[in-house]
Amino acid sequence: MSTLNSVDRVELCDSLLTWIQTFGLEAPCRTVDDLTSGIVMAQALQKIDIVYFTDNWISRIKPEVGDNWRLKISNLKKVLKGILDYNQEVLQQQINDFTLPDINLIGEHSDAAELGRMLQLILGCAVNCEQKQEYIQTIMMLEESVQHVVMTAIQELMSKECP
Amino acid sequence: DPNMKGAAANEGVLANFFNSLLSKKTGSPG
Repeated sequence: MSTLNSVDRVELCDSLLTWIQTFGLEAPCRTVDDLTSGIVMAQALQKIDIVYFTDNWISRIKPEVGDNWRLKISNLKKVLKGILDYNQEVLQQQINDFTLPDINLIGEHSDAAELGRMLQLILGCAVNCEQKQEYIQTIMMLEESVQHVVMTAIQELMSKECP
Repeated sequence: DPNMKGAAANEGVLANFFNSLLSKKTGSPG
């Protein structure tokens, strides 16, 4: 089984940025900085499962954070908690031994490797949710190099999933 | 051509993986 080292994690982030663009979200999502507010990730989660990630849930994510890293971190905390709760409550699985993303590094320093971990967890939600067929088929339309990185990321998550 | 064979094999690995993921039972109770 492949594992991802710190260099690969930046590549992972790049590939998952390409993937997140397939969601067709209104908010820009081309660069790491576009995602550090947590808004894009929250919107992606709502697309993945609107029944769980309700308008009420997303209303707790502050839309205008500017360069305020404290507000970004507050948003990112809520997004990460949402992902972990979704895994446990809906997908009924726990992710053991997976180093959770350091949201302080994402919010304060736009750390691509840590953002990659966060996107990896969202990827895990997408390929396990009720609508997974749609998401997997979209991944299969991506460039082969991107598909490869996505496959490795999913394999790593699967190796740490525990029902 | 070994390059073409490699590319085809690569494509096969990806297709196999994602197809097996598609057929995997979802964790969701619904």
